[in-house]
Amino acid sequence: VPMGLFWGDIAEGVRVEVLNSDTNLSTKVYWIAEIVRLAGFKALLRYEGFDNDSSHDFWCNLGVKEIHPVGWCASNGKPLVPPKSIQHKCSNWKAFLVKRLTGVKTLPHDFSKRVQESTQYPFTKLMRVEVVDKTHLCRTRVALVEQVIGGRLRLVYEESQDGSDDFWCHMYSPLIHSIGWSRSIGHRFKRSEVSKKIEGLIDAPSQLFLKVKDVDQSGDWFKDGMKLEAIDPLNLSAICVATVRKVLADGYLMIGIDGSEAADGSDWFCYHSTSPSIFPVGFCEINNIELTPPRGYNKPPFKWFDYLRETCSIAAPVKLFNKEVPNHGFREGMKLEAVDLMEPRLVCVATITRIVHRLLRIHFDGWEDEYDQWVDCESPDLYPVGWCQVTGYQLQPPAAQSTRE
Amino acid sequence: EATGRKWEQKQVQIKTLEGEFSVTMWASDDKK
Repeated sequence: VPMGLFWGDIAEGVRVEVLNSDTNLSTKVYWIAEIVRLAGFKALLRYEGFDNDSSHDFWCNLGVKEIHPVGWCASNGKPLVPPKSIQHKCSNWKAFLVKRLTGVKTLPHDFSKRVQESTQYPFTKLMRVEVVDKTHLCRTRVALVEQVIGGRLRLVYEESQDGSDDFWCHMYSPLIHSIGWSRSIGHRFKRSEVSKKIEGLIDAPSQLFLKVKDVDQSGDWFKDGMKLEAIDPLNLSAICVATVRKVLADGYLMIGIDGSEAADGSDWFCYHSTSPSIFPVGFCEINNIELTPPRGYNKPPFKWFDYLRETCSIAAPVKLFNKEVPNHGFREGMKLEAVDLMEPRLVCVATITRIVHRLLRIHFDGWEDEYDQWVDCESPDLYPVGWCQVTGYQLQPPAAQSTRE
Repeated sequence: EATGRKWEQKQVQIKTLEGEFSVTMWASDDKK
């Protein structure tokens, strides 16, 4: 996210120069404030001189508002004037500020430049990419970048006549790839039959896309028919019984959800073998997660041992799965802004309700639990509070009881 | 450390209606 790489420089106690809104002066004046609390991109600020008085504290988005390091006003000829509510409290502001500020932290001198730079993205309009076909998950299609907001791309499928057949995803989504990717790994691809040529089209360079880890497929590897557990791409609330349907090149796998597969495999879905959305048999049981059995399974309760025997299949070896758990720092109850991956143009107010290793259960505030989604802690679809304000993206507020339908 | 930045002491100029002065504060900067 923007500012992510230098967020460690920002903490409670850091002093900044910010507009002074407690003044009768007609010109813009500034004053020094302390960050007393952080919540996502938002900081609760208290002007110097208010001591323990929180009555004038104010929230400000560090990626949006004019926030400067201490010293910026002097360098830029801007006046530092104490707020009028406390002007009378001190007869020597110079001595007061020297005492308050000596030895404390301020922002880096290039803070504004870094904020600006961190909101630039390499994708531009009219770049061509390969993206999953939202109506046939088993194949990709060519789409054009139509819009870029905060690293999120609005892609329009190349054949769309009126530009309305679109798909939103983050530029680091595992659902988009450079042109030629499908052919290189053996993935199904729907060729576009485009009648008119658009000027200015370019294929997005491959270095712009998410890199996946190299894997060694030469030894023990996934094989067709092996069973596993996988997040259902059509219902991200559920982890389901699934099967490896086809082994592709470069570590990619086509996965089918048992009991709900179309006969022609049109709803198989491509996951990389290192994907945090696929798990070895038994993952749900070990972690006390309800595993969704195959639709129509008529011998509940579902038992893997019996099912493997009944289907004459074997479980994919545990050693082939991604077992890395980043020290992510997420905690249950934390609020964030999260993409509704069933409607990926929407970024919503959400809460983390459960954490299983690297997997987060995301609850969309105001909605029933059945709409919760399992999301990886490193997903590019999770954002700190205030991200929508920083990027100019519309935030979906919590659903009101009456509008849930 | 991971971001390639480090904290350094800096002389910071402040200019109020009472005049200009400097204080020593900490600010992070790119590692040279």
